[in-house]
Amino acid sequence: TKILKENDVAARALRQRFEDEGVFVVSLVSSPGAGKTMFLEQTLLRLRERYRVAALVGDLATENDAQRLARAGVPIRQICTGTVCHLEADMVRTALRDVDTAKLDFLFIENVGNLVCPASYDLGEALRLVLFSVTEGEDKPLKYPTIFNTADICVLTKMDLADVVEFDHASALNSVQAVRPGMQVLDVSAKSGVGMDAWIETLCGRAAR
Amino acid sequence: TKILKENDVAARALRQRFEDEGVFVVSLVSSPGAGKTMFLEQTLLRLRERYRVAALVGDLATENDAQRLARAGVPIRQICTGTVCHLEADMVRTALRDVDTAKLDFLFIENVGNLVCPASYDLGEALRLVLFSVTEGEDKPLKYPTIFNTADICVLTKMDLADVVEFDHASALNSVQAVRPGMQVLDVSAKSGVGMDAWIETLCGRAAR
Ligand SMILES: Nc1nc2c(ncn2[C@@H]2O[C@H](COP(=O)(O)OP(=O)(O)OP(=O)(O)O)[C@@H](O)[C@H]2O)c(=O)[nH]1
Ligand SMILES: Nc1nc2c(ncn2[C@@H]2O[C@H](COP(=O)(O)OP(=O)(O)OP(=O)(O)O)[C@@H](O)[C@H]2O)c(=O)[nH]1
Ligand SMILES: [Mg+2]
Ligand SMILES: [Mg+2]
Ligand SMILES: [Zn+2]
Ligand SMILES: [Zn+2]
Repeated sequence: TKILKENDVAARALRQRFEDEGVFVVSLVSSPGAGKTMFLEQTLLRLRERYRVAALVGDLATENDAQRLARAGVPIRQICTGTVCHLEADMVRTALRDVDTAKLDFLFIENVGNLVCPASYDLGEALRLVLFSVTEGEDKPLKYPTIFNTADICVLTKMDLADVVEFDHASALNSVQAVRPGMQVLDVSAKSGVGMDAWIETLCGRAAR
Repeated sequence: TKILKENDVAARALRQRFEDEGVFVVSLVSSPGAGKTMFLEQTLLRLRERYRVAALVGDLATENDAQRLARAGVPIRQICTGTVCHLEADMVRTALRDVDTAKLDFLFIENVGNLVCPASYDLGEALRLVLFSVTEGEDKPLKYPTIFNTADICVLTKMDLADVVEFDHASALNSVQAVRPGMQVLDVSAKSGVGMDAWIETLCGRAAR
């Protein structure tokens, strides 16, 4: 449709700008409550000593997530989307109007919690993470294939709860591989810290490419 | 938009049909993995002895949910929506072409896991439940207000996990009341059975009105 076409043009321009400026942009998608904000907050806290970081966060309503992320003491912008269930490249461009991205090493973009529509909107990012919590069931990749197909890395969140929800890790990995063979999967718990070091290493490795 | 207008016409026709036939239709919306299928399976098992029941379930891909629900031994139809992130009245009408709804007491419709788009599409149901699991965080009603505004009852699911996730029940109830004052909230665990009797009583009470 015409809207997607316009979005692709805007996203391509953003991607070019980010590459020229040398800022590595990472977006996060997931279902509502999969743990994007908690994961992102922990990521910002771990990066801010050595790198210049900032984040945008999209939601239909409230500034809750921006307030939580602001605790990390880095520049945060909230995008209130109203009734739109996903972020678009143009919203990102507008939200950055007073952020000097050339002075950043990393920019994170937390999308609206939705496993469907965000898949169709490129935001100009270099890396897209799809977060999938152990509490949602092992079959989400099979049931929502497009969002896994348009992401680069799958982050399995809330691993501290895996035992209590009797999470079948092998079956979840099979679901991911069935939809996107070879996809990298990182097991993390933003709460306990498990897997967060490996994630930061992966991130820095990708940015250095 | 024109699509919503068409959907309203189709939904109104369905609602009239269901009222004429005397079948009480309940739809379920939630984020992905909040527990719609497990809750519905337990509901079908509890109703099937005394009532004639059936269910439709919408998903982008797989027949997983229909297969799980079919274990209850009642008529189930899967609606594969492809890339559409929500059910529409017309899909419901088509899926029912070989189901004699006049011979039913209850028809359940599980929507696609999505806390945004399903809010705009009336399916002709008499009762709409929004399920919200304790693992998603207490603020979902504030962040996704429209879906709570267009539902009749909020079902708080996976209560067996409330302690382990340190769920703040009072804060969750405040979020619901802030968005939809007076909304009925039912606490359930489809796994342990807690709250399921009260839900069945509420359902039968609503149907008898
Ligand atoms: N046990 C546990 N809980 C977590 C973890 N990460 C997040 N949570 C909890 O999960 C709930 C949702 O977390 P959020 O970080 O708000 O999730 P989100 O994906 O940002 O949610 P939305 O922005 O509303 O889509 C909250 O109650 C968090 O405390 C984790 O690693 N372990
Ligand atoms: N502990 C616990 N887990 C539950 C409960 N209900 C569902 N689950 C688990 O939560 C996960 C998702 O449950 P489903 O019933 O598939 O959720 P759903 O809302 O139908 O998911 P989608 O149809 O994909 O949107 C599965 O791993 C279930 O076992 C519950 O009452 N307690
Ligand atoms: Mg968030
Ligand atoms: Mg389901
Ligand atoms: Zn959408
Ligand atoms: Zn949608």
